[in-house]
Amino acid sequence: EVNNKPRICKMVKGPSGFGFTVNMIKNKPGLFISEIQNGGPADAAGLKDNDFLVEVNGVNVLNEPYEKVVTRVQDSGDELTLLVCSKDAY
Amino acid sequence: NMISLVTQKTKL
Repeated sequence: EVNNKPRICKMVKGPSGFGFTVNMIKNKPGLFISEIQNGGPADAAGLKDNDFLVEVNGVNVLNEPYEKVVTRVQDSGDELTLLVCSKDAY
Repeated sequence: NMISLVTQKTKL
């Protein structure tokens, strides 16, 4: 049973941020997650390496440029809700 | 491995 459903991950910023990295590859679509800090807010929220970002705080970011998506997270304040999906689902 | 191709990354 392959579960390709997107997942909602709600997190609260910790002392060293949310504890994940957003990556992009030039000329390839999609922004994906890596370097999840063990025990950090992103880890606790269920974020996984290679998850792809679908929504930030309820806003679909699939067609948004990298800088705009990063700014959305940075402007999110202490709370952040991400809708993510696996690489396969993406 | 996608990580080796990364052209932009931001720690959040």
